[in-house]
Amino acid sequence: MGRQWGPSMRAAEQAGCVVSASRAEQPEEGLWSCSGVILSRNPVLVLCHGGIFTPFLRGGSGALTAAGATFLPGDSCGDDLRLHVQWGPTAASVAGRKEPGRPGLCTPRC
Amino acid sequence: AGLEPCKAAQPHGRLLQPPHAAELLLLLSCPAFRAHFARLFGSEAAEQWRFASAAPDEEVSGEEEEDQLRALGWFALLRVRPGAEAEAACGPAVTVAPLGAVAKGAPLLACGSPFGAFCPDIFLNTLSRGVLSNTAGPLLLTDARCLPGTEGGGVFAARPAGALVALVAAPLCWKAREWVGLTLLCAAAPLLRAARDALAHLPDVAALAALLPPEVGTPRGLPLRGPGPPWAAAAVLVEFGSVWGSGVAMAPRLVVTCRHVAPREMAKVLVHSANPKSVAIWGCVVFATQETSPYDIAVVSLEEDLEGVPMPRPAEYFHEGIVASNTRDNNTGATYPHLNFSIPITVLQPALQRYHQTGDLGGLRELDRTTEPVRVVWRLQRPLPAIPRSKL
Repeated sequence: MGRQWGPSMRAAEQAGCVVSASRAEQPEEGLWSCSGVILSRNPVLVLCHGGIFTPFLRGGSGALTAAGATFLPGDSCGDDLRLHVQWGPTAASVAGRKEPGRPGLCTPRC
Repeated sequence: AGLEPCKAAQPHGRLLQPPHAAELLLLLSCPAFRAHFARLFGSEAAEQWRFASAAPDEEVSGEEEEDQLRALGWFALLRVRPGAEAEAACGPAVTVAPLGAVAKGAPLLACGSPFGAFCPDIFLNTLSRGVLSNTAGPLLLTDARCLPGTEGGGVFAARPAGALVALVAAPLCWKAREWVGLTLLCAAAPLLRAARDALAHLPDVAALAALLPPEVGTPRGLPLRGPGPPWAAAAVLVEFGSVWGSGVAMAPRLVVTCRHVAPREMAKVLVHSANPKSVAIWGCVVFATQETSPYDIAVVSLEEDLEGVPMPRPAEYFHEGIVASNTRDNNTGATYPHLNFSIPITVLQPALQRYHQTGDLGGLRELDRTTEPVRVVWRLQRPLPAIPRSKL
């Protein structure tokens, strides 16, 4: 991708993550997921899209368009919300944890 | 549908971190983004826009689609439970480009995970390059390809190097059932300011505001729209009744556009230019190729000069041309603007020059008599094999 993109690629892959939301009592319902950005590392703060939280809003999606609503506190979603964040090795192994000789990507059984 | 979540990679694959539990701190939106979105896409006339991640003909309930639209400008701030390895690292994970620091046309890098958590081994942090295609306050558009699941993914600039510019708000835009190859973004700087304001209202997490990443690089004057790159100034909007399309100003009173925009010779069209100032000038269609010609071209002569518009200098050799048509999949109705039949400007240049200097349309008339190979390509057909003649 050329030299001009080196720093951006590193920043992007270190900050990139996947966020998934599911219901504690109803895992069979499946999960909602989207992408996200790691904003800080200690503690790990992540910014992601709000669309995956709509099914969990106590007041329904109408709460998002209520007049003057610019933010909703965390407890505006139900207690059965379970969130998980997953990121790649570059984000976690900041210092020297590369396994020499291992390919970056291969065709895992998916 | 039909996708199954993948388990974390097998040991011989890419070592993904196991998912870490997290908590929702708050849901937030950028008021300015929502105001611009409502202004651009919320009116009756703009009703044909859709930002749902499903293709127009996929079954999505009206309620579900409404939910998606309501959530379009909303983002979530999460805190990962203690114990996650990343905690060992120190310092901000990203820096943020102030609103206005990245100019229209500048290169961007989108990083998201298509299909979200369904197959992170393959799709986690997929990169896609594009440019900042257009802006309206914190509402940005890019032509970097983004797929469903990349909502919330980061979009980064080459300059300032690696700075976060925006997050993906809607990867797919549909207009009148046609996929418009642009992705809707929400600028990161105003969004993080909104996050700081919101955290200040929540005493038990207010201290986290200090951990949000700083803005780096100085904004280049606002509004973003600025003059943009000089070659962009030659792009004009051509309006003929209810039909509109793009065109290129080749001389102060000469505009080239497509025949399907200005189909009839001697018809009057209105040409809009936004750079250096917003003007609308009437013009007359002096030439339009016939429907059967592969060269979907029309030439407009303006009633006044387009003042201050830098005129493009046609290239000697070509690998670019004027976009004459997009490619449309008649089965799904999707149109792919990045798959085009383009006409090399060197094919048009001699005829345009002859008309510009002498007013003679002869050279342009030649465009109606093209060779068969060009016609076959235009029709996206395979060249017909030479059919052996029967000796009977």
